[in-house]
Amino acid sequence: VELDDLKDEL
Amino acid sequence: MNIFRLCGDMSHLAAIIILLLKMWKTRSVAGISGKSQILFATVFTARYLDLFTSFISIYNTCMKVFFIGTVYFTIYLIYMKFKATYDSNHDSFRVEFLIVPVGGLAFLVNHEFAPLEIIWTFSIYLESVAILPQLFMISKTGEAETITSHYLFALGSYRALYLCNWIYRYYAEGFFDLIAVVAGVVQTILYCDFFYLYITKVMKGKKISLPA
Repeated sequence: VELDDLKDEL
Repeated sequence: MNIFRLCGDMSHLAAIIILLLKMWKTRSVAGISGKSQILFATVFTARYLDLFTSFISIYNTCMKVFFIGTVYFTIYLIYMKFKATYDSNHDSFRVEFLIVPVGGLAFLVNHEFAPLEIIWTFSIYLESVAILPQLFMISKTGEAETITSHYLFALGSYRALYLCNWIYRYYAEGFFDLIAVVAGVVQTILYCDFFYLYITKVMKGKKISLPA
């Protein structure tokens, strides 16, 4: 899982 | 997006709106910890640095803008507009005892030793303890206004719902972020005694009054 879509949470 | 995370974000949104309503309606910030709000502003600023660089969704961007805007407005209300009602004597938690260890931990324990990742990790760790000055202030004053109790209940529920979101995402998507989960568990545990007081007292129409 790519790192940046880990950060789709607020 | 899943129902747990949506409810979590709505609970977070409700907490911020309840806080603003309390301040605006009563024109007073009595019982509110300015230090916690400063910590929350630091959390949001550190976490939403990508606000202008990476677009995820309208919802995501709107919520980030709302959270950042309202937390700074809250700080303005506490330290400027309603400064006369700010109870700085009871808001005496030493936030440097939080920021330094959390900053150090973010350097040592993170997913990737890169600036943005370390800053994001710092915001996650800081958020888990950001409520401590507020809970400390309530323990010092020995009581909390009912509206402040509702604010804290909504704020505590938001991260508890996020824990459910992470359980769901683990089974549904195989997504798992140990740092966010551990910090979220710590954050939710800090509210537990407050949740107990809220459910046993506020739900029955009583005020929360801690043995000072």
